[in-house]
Amino acid sequence: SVTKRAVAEAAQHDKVPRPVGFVPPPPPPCPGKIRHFDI
Amino acid sequence: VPAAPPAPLGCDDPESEAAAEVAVNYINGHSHHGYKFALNRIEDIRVVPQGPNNDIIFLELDLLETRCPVLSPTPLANCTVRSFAEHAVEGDCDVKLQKLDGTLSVLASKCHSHADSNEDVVRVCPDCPLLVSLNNTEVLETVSAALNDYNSKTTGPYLRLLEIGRARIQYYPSHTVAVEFVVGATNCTAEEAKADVGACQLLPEDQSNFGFCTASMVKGPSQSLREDCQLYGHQVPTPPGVTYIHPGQDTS
Repeated sequence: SVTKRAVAEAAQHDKVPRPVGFVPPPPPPCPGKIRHFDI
Repeated sequence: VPAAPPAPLGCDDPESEAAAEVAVNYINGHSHHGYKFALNRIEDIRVVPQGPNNDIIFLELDLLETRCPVLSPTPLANCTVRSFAEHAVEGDCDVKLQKLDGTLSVLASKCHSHADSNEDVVRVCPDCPLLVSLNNTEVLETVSAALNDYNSKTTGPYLRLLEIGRARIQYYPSHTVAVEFVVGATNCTAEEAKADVGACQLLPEDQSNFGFCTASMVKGPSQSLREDCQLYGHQVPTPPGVTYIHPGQDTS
C-alpha cells in the first residue's frame, strides 16, 4: 500500500548520512496506526 | 498577513483518539445485534470549524469485532478482539461528531461490517474453521440441540433462543460445527416447559435475563455435543430519546 512504500523510502533515506540538524519529515497525519492487525 | 490555518489533526493525535473513543462507545451502545467492536485504526479525520469552541468532526474508523456480545456487561476494554485465525470481522464506520465547548457528542454514524475472506484465513491457517451462514442447516441443528440439551439439565429458568451470533464449521481433523447464540430467560422452569412450552414467555425486558451460549458439535461416528451458557442477569437499557440508525442500513 502507498503508506508502506512511503515509510520504506523514508527508512532508506535515513540510511544516507544526513547533514547536522536534518529533521526527518513528520509522519503523514492519516491513516493512523494499526492497533491490532490489518485484514 | 492572514494567520496560517491550523495544521490538520493527525489520526493518532490525542484529540483524534478521544473522538474515536466516543464514537466506538456510541456505536456499541446503540447496536442491538452481534458483537461489540474495538478500534483498530483511525483512517481519517476532518475538523470543520462552526464557530468559537464549536467544531464538526468527521471520522472514518476501522473496527474489529470482539468476543463480547453487545448485550454483555463486560467493559469493552476487557473484550478480546477476535484473532485473525478466528475469522475476524471488520467494521468500517463513518461517524459525525460535534465538539461543543470541549464536549464531544455523536450526531450520526453509519457502519458496514464484513468478514475477512476465506482465502485470507485459509492462506494463514489451512485447517481453521470458517464462518458460515447463520441459517446453515447444520448450524440450526447444532443450536437447537445445544439449547435443548442445556434446558434438559438446567435447574434455572427455561431459556429461549433470541439470536444466533456466529457460526463456523471445521472439516479437519473432525467435522465440527461451532456456534454462539444469545438466549433470553422465560417465566418457566425447565420442568414446567416440558409440560407446556407454549406457555413460556420471555421475561419482561426490564427484568430480563439475557444470556450467551457457546456450543460445538462434532459430527461423524463419535458424535459429541458441548454447550456452555452464561446468564448476564441484567440488560443494557435503551437510552431515552435516542434515535437509532434507520432500519435498512447496515449496522452489523
